[in-house]
Amino acid sequence: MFELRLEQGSLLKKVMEAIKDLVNDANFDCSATGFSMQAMDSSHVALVALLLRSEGFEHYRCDRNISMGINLANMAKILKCAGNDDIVTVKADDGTDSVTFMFESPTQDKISDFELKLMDIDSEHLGIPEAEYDAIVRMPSAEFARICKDLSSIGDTVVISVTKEGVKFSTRGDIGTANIVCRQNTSVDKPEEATIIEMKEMVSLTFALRYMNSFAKATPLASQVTISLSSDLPVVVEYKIAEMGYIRFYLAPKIEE
Amino acid sequence: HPKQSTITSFFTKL
Repeated sequence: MFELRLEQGSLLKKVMEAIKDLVNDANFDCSATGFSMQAMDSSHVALVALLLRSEGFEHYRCDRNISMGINLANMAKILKCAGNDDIVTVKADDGTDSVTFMFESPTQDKISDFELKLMDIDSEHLGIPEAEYDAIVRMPSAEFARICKDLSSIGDTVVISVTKEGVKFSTRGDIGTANIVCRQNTSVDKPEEATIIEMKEMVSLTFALRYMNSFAKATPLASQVTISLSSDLPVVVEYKIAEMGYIRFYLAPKIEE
Repeated sequence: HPKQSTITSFFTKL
Protein backbone atom coordinates (compact mmCIF):
# COMPACT_ATOMS: atom_id res chain seq x y z
CA MET A 1 0.00 0.00 0.00
CA PHE A 2 0.90 3.63 -0.39
CA GLU A 3 0.20 6.35 2.16
CA LEU A 4 1.45 9.85 2.73
CA ARG A 5 0.53 12.46 5.30
CA LEU A 6 1.30 16.13 4.96
CA GLU A 7 0.52 18.53 7.79
CA GLN A 8 0.96 21.49 5.49
CA GLY A 9 -1.80 20.39 3.15
CA SER A 10 -1.95 23.79 1.50
CA LEU A 11 1.29 22.86 -0.24
CA LEU A 12 -0.44 20.14 -2.28
CA LYS A 13 -3.20 22.60 -3.13
CA LYS A 14 -0.61 25.06 -4.44
CA VAL A 15 1.15 22.37 -6.45
CA MET A 16 -2.10 21.42 -8.17
CA GLU A 17 -2.99 25.03 -8.92
CA ALA A 18 0.46 25.42 -10.51
CA ILE A 19 0.12 22.51 -12.94
CA LYS A 20 -3.56 21.80 -13.56
CA ASP A 21 -3.88 24.19 -16.50
CA LEU A 22 -0.69 23.00 -18.16
CA VAL A 23 -1.20 19.24 -18.03
CA ASN A 24 -4.44 17.27 -18.44
CA ASP A 25 -3.54 13.79 -17.18
CA ALA A 26 -0.40 12.49 -15.54
CA ASN A 27 1.03 9.45 -13.82
CA PHE A 28 2.07 10.14 -10.24
CA ASP A 29 4.88 7.80 -9.28
CA CYS A 30 5.22 6.71 -5.69
CA SER A 31 8.47 5.13 -4.58
CA ALA A 32 10.71 5.04 -1.53
CA THR A 33 12.31 8.26 -2.81
CA GLY A 34 9.05 10.16 -2.80
CA PHE A 35 6.06 11.30 -4.74
CA SER A 36 6.93 12.43 -8.25
CA MET A 37 5.37 13.30 -11.57
CA GLN A 38 6.61 14.12 -15.03
CA ALA A 39 4.30 15.21 -17.81
CA MET A 40 4.18 17.29 -20.96
CA ASP A 41 1.48 19.69 -22.07
CA SER A 42 -0.69 18.46 -24.93
CA SER A 43 1.43 20.17 -27.59
CA HIS A 44 4.72 18.81 -26.15
CA VAL A 45 6.21 22.29 -25.86
CA ALA A 46 6.49 22.27 -22.07
CA LEU A 47 7.31 19.61 -19.52
CA VAL A 48 6.72 19.70 -15.81
CA ALA A 49 8.67 17.63 -13.29
CA LEU A 50 7.54 17.47 -9.68
CA LEU A 51 9.34 15.85 -6.78
CA LEU A 52 8.20 15.71 -3.16
CA ARG A 53 10.78 13.72 -1.23
CA SER A 54 9.55 11.11 1.24
CA GLU A 55 11.51 12.74 4.12
CA GLY A 56 9.42 15.88 3.72
CA PHE A 57 6.21 14.14 4.74
CA GLU A 58 5.14 13.61 8.35
CA HIS A 59 4.33 10.05 7.35
CA TYR A 60 5.30 8.22 4.19
CA ARG A 61 4.81 4.58 3.43
CA CYS A 62 5.35 2.94 0.08
CA ASP A 63 5.53 -0.86 0.13
CA ARG A 64 6.14 -1.12 -3.58
CA ASN A 65 6.45 1.36 -6.44
CA ILE A 66 3.12 2.36 -7.87
CA SER A 67 2.05 4.69 -10.64
CA MET A 68 -1.29 6.43 -10.32
CA GLY A 69 -2.90 7.86 -13.44
CA ILE A 70 -4.76 11.00 -12.47
CA ASN A 71 -6.75 13.67 -14.25
CA LEU A 72 -5.26 16.84 -12.80
CA ALA A 73 -8.38 18.97 -13.10
CA ASN A 74 -10.26 16.39 -11.03
CA MET A 75 -7.48 16.14 -8.43
CA ALA A 76 -7.46 19.95 -8.21
CA LYS A 77 -11.24 19.92 -7.66
CA ILE A 78 -10.79 17.56 -4.71
CA LEU A 79 -7.85 19.45 -3.20
CA LYS A 80 -9.85 22.67 -3.42
CA CYS A 81 -12.15 21.08 -0.83
CA ALA A 82 -9.26 20.95 1.67
CA GLY A 83 -8.91 23.87 4.05
CA ASN A 84 -5.65 25.79 3.91
CA ASP A 85 -4.70 24.57 7.40
CA ASP A 86 -5.90 21.01 6.87
CA ILE A 87 -3.70 17.97 7.23
CA VAL A 88 -3.85 15.93 4.03
CA THR A 89 -3.50 12.15 3.81
CA VAL A 90 -3.28 10.42 0.43
CA LYS A 91 -3.81 6.66 0.40
CA ALA A 92 -3.95 3.94 -2.23
CA ASP A 93 -4.18 0.20 -1.70
CA ASP A 94 -2.37 -2.19 -4.01
CA GLY A 95 -4.47 -3.31 -6.92
CA THR A 96 -7.28 -0.81 -6.48
CA ASP A 97 -8.35 1.66 -9.13
CA SER A 98 -8.82 4.64 -6.84
CA VAL A 99 -6.89 6.93 -4.52
CA THR A 100 -8.30 8.41 -1.31
CA PHE A 101 -7.66 11.94 -0.08
CA MET A 102 -8.42 12.61 3.57
CA PHE A 103 -8.54 16.13 5.02
CA GLU A 104 -8.39 16.78 8.77
CA SER A 105 -8.96 20.20 10.25
CA PRO A 106 -6.17 21.25 12.67
CA THR A 107 -8.53 20.81 15.64
CA GLN A 108 -9.68 17.40 14.35
CA ASP A 109 -13.33 18.46 14.44
CA LYS A 110 -13.87 17.97 10.70
CA ILE A 111 -12.65 14.99 8.74
CA SER A 112 -13.47 14.53 5.06
CA ASP A 113 -12.52 11.85 2.61
CA PHE A 114 -12.71 11.88 -1.16
CA GLU A 115 -12.12 8.94 -3.44
CA LEU A 116 -10.79 9.70 -6.90
CA LYS A 117 -10.92 7.15 -9.69
CA LEU A 118 -7.56 6.37 -11.26
CA MET A 119 -7.11 6.09 -15.00
CA ASP A 120 -4.78 4.34 -17.42
CA ILE A 121 -2.50 6.93 -18.94
CA ASP A 122 -0.10 6.25 -21.75
CA SER A 123 2.59 8.71 -20.82
CA GLU A 124 6.06 8.95 -22.24
CA HIS A 125 8.77 9.37 -19.66
CA LEU A 126 11.60 11.53 -20.97
CA GLY A 127 15.21 11.37 -19.90
CA ILE A 128 16.29 14.83 -18.84
CA PRO A 129 20.07 15.07 -19.23
CA GLU A 130 22.16 16.76 -16.55
CA ALA A 131 23.29 19.98 -18.14
CA GLU A 132 25.78 22.77 -17.54
CA TYR A 133 23.81 25.91 -18.18
CA ASP A 134 25.24 29.03 -19.84
CA ALA A 135 23.44 31.25 -17.36
CA ILE A 136 21.46 30.81 -14.16
CA VAL A 137 19.27 33.62 -12.86
CA ARG A 138 17.78 33.58 -9.37
CA MET A 139 15.22 36.24 -8.71
CA PRO A 140 12.10 36.93 -6.64
CA SER A 141 9.32 34.74 -8.04
CA ALA A 142 6.78 37.56 -7.74
CA GLU A 143 9.04 39.80 -9.83
CA PHE A 144 9.33 37.16 -12.54
CA ALA A 145 5.54 36.68 -12.54
CA ARG A 146 5.03 40.44 -12.81
CA ILE A 147 7.44 40.71 -15.75
CA CYS A 148 5.77 37.87 -17.68
CA LYS A 149 2.32 39.36 -17.05
CA ASP A 150 3.39 42.86 -18.06
CA LEU A 151 5.14 41.71 -21.24
CA SER A 152 2.19 39.57 -22.33
CA SER A 153 0.09 42.72 -22.59
CA ILE A 154 2.48 43.87 -25.34
CA GLY A 155 3.55 40.71 -27.17
CA ASP A 156 3.29 36.91 -27.38
CA THR A 157 6.95 35.97 -27.08
CA VAL A 158 9.73 36.95 -24.71
CA VAL A 159 13.40 37.11 -25.55
CA ILE A 160 15.43 36.39 -22.42
CA SER A 161 19.02 37.58 -22.75
CA VAL A 162 21.72 37.28 -20.13
CA THR A 163 24.77 39.51 -20.44
CA LYS A 164 27.23 41.12 -18.05
CA GLU A 165 24.69 43.93 -17.63
CA GLY A 166 22.03 41.62 -16.25
CA VAL A 167 19.05 39.70 -17.51
CA LYS A 168 16.85 41.35 -20.12
CA PHE A 169 13.27 40.37 -20.91
CA SER A 170 12.07 41.80 -24.24
CA THR A 171 8.96 41.58 -26.33
CA ARG A 172 7.39 43.25 -29.34
CA GLY A 173 3.84 43.47 -30.54
CA ASP A 174 1.49 45.53 -32.68
CA ILE A 175 1.56 48.51 -30.31
CA GLY A 176 5.33 48.62 -29.85
CA THR A 177 8.14 47.05 -27.85
CA ALA A 178 9.12 46.49 -24.21
CA ASN A 179 12.42 45.78 -22.49
CA ILE A 180 12.85 45.01 -18.79
CA VAL A 181 16.37 44.67 -17.42
CA CYS A 182 17.05 43.19 -13.99
CA ARG A 183 20.54 43.66 -12.62
CA GLN A 184 22.23 41.50 -10.05
CA ASN A 185 21.23 42.76 -6.62
CA THR A 186 22.52 41.04 -3.53
CA SER A 187 22.47 44.08 -1.24
CA VAL A 188 18.96 43.47 0.02
CA ASP A 189 17.77 43.01 3.59
CA LYS A 190 16.10 39.71 2.88
CA PRO A 191 17.73 36.95 0.79
CA GLU A 192 14.39 36.22 -0.93
CA GLU A 193 14.53 39.68 -2.51
CA ALA A 194 17.93 39.13 -4.13
CA THR A 195 18.62 38.78 -7.82
CA ILE A 196 21.68 36.66 -8.54
CA ILE A 197 23.04 36.11 -12.04
CA GLU A 198 25.63 33.45 -12.75
CA MET A 199 26.84 33.70 -16.32
CA LYS A 200 29.33 31.45 -18.06
CA GLU A 201 28.33 32.47 -21.58
CA MET A 202 26.05 35.17 -22.92
CA VAL A 203 22.78 33.61 -23.95
CA SER A 204 19.64 34.80 -25.67
CA LEU A 205 16.55 32.65 -26.21
CA THR A 206 12.97 33.22 -27.35
CA PHE A 207 9.96 31.68 -25.60
CA ALA A 208 6.18 31.78 -25.77
CA LEU A 209 4.91 34.04 -22.98
CA ARG A 210 1.72 32.01 -22.62
CA TYR A 211 3.75 29.19 -21.07
CA MET A 212 5.81 31.47 -18.85
CA ASN A 213 2.59 32.90 -17.44
CA SER A 214 1.35 29.39 -16.81
CA PHE A 215 4.57 28.49 -14.94
CA ALA A 216 4.19 31.64 -12.84
CA LYS A 217 1.12 30.05 -11.24
CA ALA A 218 3.68 28.25 -9.04
CA THR A 219 4.70 31.60 -7.50
CA PRO A 220 2.91 30.92 -4.16
CA LEU A 221 5.18 27.88 -3.66
CA ALA A 222 8.48 29.75 -3.44
CA SER A 223 9.75 33.28 -2.90
CA GLN A 224 12.52 32.74 -5.44
CA VAL A 225 12.55 31.28 -8.93
CA THR A 226 15.59 29.91 -10.74
CA ILE A 227 15.80 30.30 -14.51
CA SER A 228 18.49 28.19 -16.19
CA LEU A 229 19.36 28.95 -19.79
CA SER A 230 21.55 27.35 -22.43
CA SER A 231 21.58 28.24 -26.09
CA ASP A 232 20.69 24.73 -27.27
CA LEU A 233 18.35 23.55 -24.52
CA PRO A 234 14.87 24.17 -23.13
CA VAL A 235 14.83 26.75 -20.34
CA VAL A 236 14.27 25.41 -16.81
CA VAL A 237 12.07 27.48 -14.53
CA GLU A 238 12.37 26.01 -11.05
CA TYR A 239 10.38 26.66 -7.89
CA LYS A 240 11.78 24.96 -4.81
CA ILE A 241 9.18 23.47 -2.50
CA ALA A 242 10.30 24.16 1.07
CA GLU A 243 12.54 21.35 2.36
CA MET A 244 10.71 18.82 0.21
CA GLY A 245 11.63 19.07 -3.41
CA TYR A 246 10.80 21.12 -6.45
CA ILE A 247 8.56 21.81 -9.35
CA ARG A 248 10.53 22.33 -12.57
CA PHE A 249 9.06 23.58 -15.81
CA TYR A 250 10.97 22.98 -19.04
CA LEU A 251 10.04 25.07 -22.06
CA ALA A 252 11.28 24.47 -25.58
CA PRO A 253 12.56 27.65 -27.23
CA LYS A 254 11.28 29.25 -30.41
CA ILE A 255 13.98 28.78 -33.02
CA GLU A 256 14.77 30.94 -36.04
CA GLU A 257 14.16 28.92 -39.21
CA HIS B 1 9.07 34.39 -37.33
CA PRO B 2 10.87 31.93 -35.08
CA LYS B 3 9.29 28.49 -34.98
CA GLN B 4 8.20 26.76 -31.77
CA SER B 5 10.31 23.68 -31.07
CA THR B 6 9.13 20.77 -28.95
CA ILE B 7 10.49 19.19 -25.78
CA THR B 8 10.77 15.80 -27.50
CA SER B 9 13.32 17.22 -29.94
CA PHE B 10 15.66 17.87 -26.98
CA PHE B 11 14.91 15.09 -24.50
CA THR B 12 14.74 11.45 -25.51
CA LYS B 13 12.01 9.03 -24.57
CA LEU B 14 13.05 6.47 -21.99
